[in-house]
Amino acid sequence: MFEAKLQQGGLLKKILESVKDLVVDGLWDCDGAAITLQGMDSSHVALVEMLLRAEAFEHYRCDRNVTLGMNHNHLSKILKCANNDDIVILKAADQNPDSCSLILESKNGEKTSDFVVSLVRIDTDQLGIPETEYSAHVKMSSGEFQRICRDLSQFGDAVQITCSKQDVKFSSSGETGKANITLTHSATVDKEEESVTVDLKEPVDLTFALRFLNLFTKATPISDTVTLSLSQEAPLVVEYKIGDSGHIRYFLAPKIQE
Amino acid sequence: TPIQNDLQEFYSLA
Repeated sequence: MFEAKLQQGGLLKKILESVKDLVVDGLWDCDGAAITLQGMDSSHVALVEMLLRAEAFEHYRCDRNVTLGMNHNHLSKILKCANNDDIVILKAADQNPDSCSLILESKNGEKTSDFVVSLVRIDTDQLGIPETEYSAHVKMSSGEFQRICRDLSQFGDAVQITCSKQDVKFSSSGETGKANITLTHSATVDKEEESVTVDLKEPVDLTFALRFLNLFTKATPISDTVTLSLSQEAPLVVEYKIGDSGHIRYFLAPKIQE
Repeated sequence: TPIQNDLQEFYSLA
């Protein structure tokens, strides 16, 4: 039997909003320690990896490892019925389940909704992502990053990200013209979610498709800050922490000058 | 114009 009770249903709503436009169907791997999801977009240019540890749940029981093939649009429809402060309970048999139950309990306990969603058979490719030392890490406000990606996508379909010791520059150009947004490394980190910290081992200069970055920033409500990890000729990693009990990480392959 | 790669250029199938 797999059963997980989340005190704040709003978190699951935000997680679905963060993944459903990038990955339509996903394999939710549930084991004794955590629920993990890894999925790629149809073009295999971008990947999302979600991890939510058992400690995020008020109650978590997973007698045997079980993989739930979820259609994220169906799951999102159910979660649209949930209030942010509803308790959400996920339940599934642990012997090749063909469905998953979701129970929503209102905070005052006067309203209980239960849904059964059919699981889908998915044969996606899972990628092995090696632990990597990155040349640059940029930690910044998630709202600021969302704003920059949205603003620059009016000028072009790609953003060039260059990191130096002092700052990180986001550039885009197209027929409208050229736009550069430069963030300077904050000297004093008084309010974490408003400062920019650049941890640089060596300068990087990479180009990425803004279409995918604007899909990644759907995770903005999950965390006040976002961390970008970059290395020359390597996929970009955009990470949103889920409190202390997990993360949503997006990987995006660079566009490389021919 | 820069060419878009895909992730399998960088990561192997698990």
